[in-house]
Amino acid sequence: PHFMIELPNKDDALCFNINDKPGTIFTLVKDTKSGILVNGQIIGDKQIPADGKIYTYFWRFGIIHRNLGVKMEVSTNGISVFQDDSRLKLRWSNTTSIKGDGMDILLTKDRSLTVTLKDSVKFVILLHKVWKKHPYHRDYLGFYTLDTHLLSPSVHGLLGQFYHGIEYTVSNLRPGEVPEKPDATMHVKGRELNVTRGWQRDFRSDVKNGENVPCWFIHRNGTGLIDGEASDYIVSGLF
Amino acid sequence: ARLLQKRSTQPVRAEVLSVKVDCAVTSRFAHTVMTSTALNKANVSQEIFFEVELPKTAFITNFSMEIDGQVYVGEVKEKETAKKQYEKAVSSGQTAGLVKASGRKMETFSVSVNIAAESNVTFVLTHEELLQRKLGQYEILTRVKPKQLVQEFQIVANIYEPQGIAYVETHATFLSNELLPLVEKTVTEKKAHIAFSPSLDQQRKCPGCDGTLIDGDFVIMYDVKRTSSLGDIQIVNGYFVHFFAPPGLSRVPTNVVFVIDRSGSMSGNKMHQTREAMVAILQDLKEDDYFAIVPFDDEIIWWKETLTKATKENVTEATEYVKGLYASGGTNINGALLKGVNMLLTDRAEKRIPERSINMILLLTDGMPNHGETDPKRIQENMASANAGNMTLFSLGFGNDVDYSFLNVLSQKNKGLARRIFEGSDATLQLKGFYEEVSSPLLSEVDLRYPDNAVDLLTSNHFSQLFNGSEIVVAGRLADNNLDNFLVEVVGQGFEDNFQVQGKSAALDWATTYPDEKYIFGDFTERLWAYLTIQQLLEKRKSGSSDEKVNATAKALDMSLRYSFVTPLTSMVVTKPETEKGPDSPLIADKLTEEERQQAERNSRYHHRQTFPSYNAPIPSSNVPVPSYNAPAPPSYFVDGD
Repeated sequence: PHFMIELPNKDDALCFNINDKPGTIFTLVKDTKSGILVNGQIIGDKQIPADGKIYTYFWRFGIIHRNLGVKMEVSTNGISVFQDDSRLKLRWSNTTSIKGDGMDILLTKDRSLTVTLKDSVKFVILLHKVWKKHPYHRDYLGFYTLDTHLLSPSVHGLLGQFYHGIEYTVSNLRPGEVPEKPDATMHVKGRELNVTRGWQRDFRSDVKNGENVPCWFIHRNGTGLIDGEASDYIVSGLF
Repeated sequence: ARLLQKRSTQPVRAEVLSVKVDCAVTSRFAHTVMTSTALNKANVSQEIFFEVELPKTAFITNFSMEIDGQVYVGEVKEKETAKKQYEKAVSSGQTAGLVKASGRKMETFSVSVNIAAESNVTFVLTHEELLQRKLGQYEILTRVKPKQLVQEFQIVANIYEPQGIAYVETHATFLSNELLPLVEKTVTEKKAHIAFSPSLDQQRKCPGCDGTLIDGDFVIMYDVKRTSSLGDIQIVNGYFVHFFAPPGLSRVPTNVVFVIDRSGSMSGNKMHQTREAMVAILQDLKEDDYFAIVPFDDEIIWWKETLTKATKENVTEATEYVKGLYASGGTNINGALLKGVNMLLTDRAEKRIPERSINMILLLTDGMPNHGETDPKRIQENMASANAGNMTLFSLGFGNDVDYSFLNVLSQKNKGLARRIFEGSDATLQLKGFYEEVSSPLLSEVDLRYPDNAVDLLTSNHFSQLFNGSEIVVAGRLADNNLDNFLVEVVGQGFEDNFQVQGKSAALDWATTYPDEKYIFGDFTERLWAYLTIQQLLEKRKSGSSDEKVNATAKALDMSLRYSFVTPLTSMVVTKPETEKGPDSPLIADKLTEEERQQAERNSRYHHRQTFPSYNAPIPSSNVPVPSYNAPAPPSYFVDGD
């Protein structure tokens, strides 16, 4: 999957890919102060394609809001919401709007799930439906955070660590391997990284084709940009 | 106005030679010309961007580009026709200019054109609007963002008000103590001249640096003198306009039911701001007003069963009540409105409220009815049928996702209007400000009458209310072009008595009123009439019957084309010159509807980024002027499949 950090104040964006063995679970957001946790599990293609590359995608997210007593499991198969003692199951094949205690849910049939958790976070999970008989690909999910300003400064995770901004500069622009994608040197967190100008796709407005977002691509699973290594974010369970 | 050059890996600046904003206001009708000239200093041809912001109430009337002595002029076409050209251009990989929403009050017009090395380009954009009087003043708003020092920078406004100018004030968000004395203001009895023209050095942020101080809003506010109870009637070139806002009228007491959405979706900031606004609004009630509070979610409750006189004690009690409102549950707008109507009708029938008073309902909601009657059309019908013309409904649509068109039609069918309340720290002020606008009715059921045989093609001449600080404007064509006076009558219901005035109007002799001026822009009364007619037809398209909608659309389109206004029914098409990269391509300027603006804002929130016409991955650079927006979108973070 590709990660994207959009920084409108800089009119710029950063992006990186993280891949691992299918089944791996990563922590995307963790804020112990507000009690929010978002973990995601990746899945691989049905078989290894002709080019030999293993592509992985998120197919299941586990979300917890401890203070509200909310637990959600969102997968390509369906959505389960647990709050206190009650449990709610939703199917991607329905359009539903639910206004709950501290939580609003808007499910758009076969497309997106928008969740607003009171005084903490608003996010959208997109469902990418793939032709069932596709030889390689399966359905997968995208996770987009829309409003995070209420999370605490200590929020972390593969996405969460960027919620309060990141300082960097880019210099030494030079031709890259591909003419349209020049390379440059990024100075970030006291390191110098070789980065490449490219695009990644944002699927919110057009879930099928997406929209290209120009970004600085950080190689090797975002090493140097993220705190530690991608493997540091691996956890054993969805919750 | 600002000029940008295309982002590229090796940026070479285009030099902005001049930026001029020239605004002439004649009897509230503002005609603004924005001109900008740039020089491509690079030794290769490059794309030059022209981007300006104009008030959303304005219609673009003209646009041209002058390149190497050749002028390319815009042409207003029916939107569908223009769209076909646009689609063709896009499918062949060319770019087009567009109008985009920009903040609450403005929209952005932007075009780009390829300019040869060492060549000049001059862009000229003209727009027109009828200034609306709000809270006792007219406002001319000019947004300037040149982004770099400009050799010749100038904002000039000339205001011609034959009725007499009461006062003129100016301010700008970028005016420092050093720049303040540079604003020239000359006000005579019927004319005001405002000019602001800082030199290159005066524009600089600091000595020797390239940054400019000029970035923000330049605002002129003024009002006219009012002496006649008949208002002011001006006859010019076979058209007339009647401005009606007589002095010295007493406020009519109001009976207001506050219908407040406290459903789950209002939780957080919206509910907090609603409570704050209600506390402030309650303090503004006058002692002779009556009021009720009907909060609703999927349940409808009320503070008191009947309307209550706004005594100090009652207001204090109500204030405590609204402070305790919290959000949860579904949204039953239909039931809550009907409860409000019922309270007003019952209290009126049982004479618990004064006979001479105005009934109104103020609905505050973020929309999305999901309980009781949920079909927006049925809610509109139910409300209009229960109301039967007895009261006015004002709707305040809270938040970016509110279904504004639903509330707009709902209010229009009930003699009122809707306003969007934008989520932000000033939402409380917006709510209170709207209440201030509508809470002081001076007259109700106002009719402005003119002799049938003397005038035709009248704009609306019946108004449910005249509010303090606002103004009624009626315009029409004279049946006889040589007519220079006719009898005018205005009737309405005031606080204590019926209001009725009659008088004769006389044609204005502009040569006597403004002896030193050359002809300002002769057809402004006709254009004012056309602008007002189109605005009203566009409103009728939304709330009229199906026949009315079809007729209104056809008439509005015809007039937009005839008077060269870019309205939601038309587009302006400019053909860009042929370049080595490709053939001529059209640029399209549209007018956004409120719904399109809202959609654009949503998109902007979700996809706040610049789009780039080039095939190279664009790279931000501190050397390149980058677009700026009113409020930067929040950052977004996501992970998705490739």
